[in-house]
Amino acid sequence: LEAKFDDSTIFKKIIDSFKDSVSQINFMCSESGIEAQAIDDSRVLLVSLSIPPSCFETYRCDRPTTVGVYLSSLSKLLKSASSSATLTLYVEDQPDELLLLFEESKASKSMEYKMKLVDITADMLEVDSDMKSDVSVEMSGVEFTKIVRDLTQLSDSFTVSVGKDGIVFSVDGETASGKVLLQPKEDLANPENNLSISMTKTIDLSFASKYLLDIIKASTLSNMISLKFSEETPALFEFKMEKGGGIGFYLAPKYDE
Amino acid sequence: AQNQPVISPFFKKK
Repeated sequence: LEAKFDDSTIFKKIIDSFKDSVSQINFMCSESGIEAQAIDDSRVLLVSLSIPPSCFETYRCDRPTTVGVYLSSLSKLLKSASSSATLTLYVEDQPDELLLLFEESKASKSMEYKMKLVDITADMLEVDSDMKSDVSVEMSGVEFTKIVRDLTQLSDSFTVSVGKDGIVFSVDGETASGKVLLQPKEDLANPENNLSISMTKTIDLSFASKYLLDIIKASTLSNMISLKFSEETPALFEFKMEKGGGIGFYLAPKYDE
Repeated sequence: AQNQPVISPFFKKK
């Protein structure tokens, strides 16, 4: 594998967006790009990542390769990232290490890190981001992040309801409750403020606040978040990157005993 | 009280 990002901070943002959710991950590299999937330690949140060749300045992968890493180690190396540096990832045919090369052309500086790979046994699950859902919502990632931060302070359970009035986010804590209603809107001057809802059924689902606080860490990857909900199946919270690919978080709703 | 189901049973293995 030889894959070069023209801006090393892109890879840093991608890794930082889920390093607090999962501790280790297998990157599956092939000619169609880098894909990865991991479940958090409590087995509740599934992270699914896609970095297609369009995200790279140059991308070459001669044969499918699995690159297993500890995210805490990788994240330490990526502290060197800067927007003025490129980052090239190299993996040999019989991989036992990942090489990261940062290059700053203006500063005539290069930095090289090598990281030992780890053997991770994990089943790949069939996830389909085109999955059928009762409700799809596209909205501002900044708005979603703020609502999650504000409301989850009040309760460890966060409810999403979608009906004819729009989308309602609510919490009902022991000492306080809160509710935010958003209606669809189109802002031609600032499309990142658009909110669209398509629904075949109304939904009313509750999620653990803790996982939503992890999910919003990926909001640096995109202006928009795409939400997909169906009764009794995992919801998908997805941030799509400008140059293609993105990161999706599958989270199963809580249910009453 | 609410229960939090784990995620894997919702997906098939590849």
